[in-house]
Amino acid sequence: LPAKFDWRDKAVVAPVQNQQACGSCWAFSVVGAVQSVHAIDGSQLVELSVQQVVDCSFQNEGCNGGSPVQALKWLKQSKMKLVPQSEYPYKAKTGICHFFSQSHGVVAVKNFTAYDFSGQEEAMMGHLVEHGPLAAIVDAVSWQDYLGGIIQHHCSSQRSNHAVLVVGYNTTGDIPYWIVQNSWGTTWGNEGYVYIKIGSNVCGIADSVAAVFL
Amino acid sequence: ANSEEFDLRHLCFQNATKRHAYLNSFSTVAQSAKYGINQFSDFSQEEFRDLYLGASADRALLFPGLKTGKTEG
Repeated sequence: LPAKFDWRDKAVVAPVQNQQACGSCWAFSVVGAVQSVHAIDGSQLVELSVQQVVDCSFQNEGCNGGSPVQALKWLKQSKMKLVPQSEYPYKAKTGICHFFSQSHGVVAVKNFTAYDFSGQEEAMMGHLVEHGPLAAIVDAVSWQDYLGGIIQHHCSSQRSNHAVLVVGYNTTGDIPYWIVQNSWGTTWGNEGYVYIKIGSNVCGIADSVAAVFL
Repeated sequence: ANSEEFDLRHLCFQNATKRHAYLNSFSTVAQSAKYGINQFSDFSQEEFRDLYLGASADRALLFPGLKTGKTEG
């Protein structure tokens, strides 16, 4: 594995979004993974509709919360194609599901994996390099006060409450860390990103990690 | 100013600054995380959880690459 790797360097990661006062992080993480893998597969990077997933993934609860794995199960089973964000814009409110013809959509999820990488974060690094950005869940209670730097304390595993997109890692310094895209806008953290220490499942970053296949 | 809402936000802000002092006390090296005032500082912790933390987890299978060190047979 390379000592550092960042999918942003390949121009396949969309800009940081802002979920606003809506518990839709689960949809942002899944759509972020899908649109990146679509670009890795050779297509132009297109921002896809988070609102479509918020409104239509019926096992989840829209702005009241959801699970990335449930959203991926729904995308796989329904074969629903995600449409561009521009056609189904984000409203930060749960709405009625809008249906589009399949020809209107950009991409559908063929399959996905969801693994617990706790104790195996090096394997998770390989998974990231091999399959693209990963949707993960974390304990983000202490992130309310985060300004920047590498998180090593103040959060736990097995108590996840937030979903994010892991886009890279860096092991060249004293503290190896994950590069994680959040969905709270660019004014939060490191221009919208958070760094999490690799190696001891800090914040539960390795507890449930999903990769998508298109 | 002087509204009930102002008092509530002021209290949240004061609590946040106390939290920052505690959280930063663990930051021992230059790369360590820093905690301080940001756009969420006038939310209570409960409000923050309700509004911004919306993920629930499904138990994921352990990645099959794990070597337990145990052998059978």
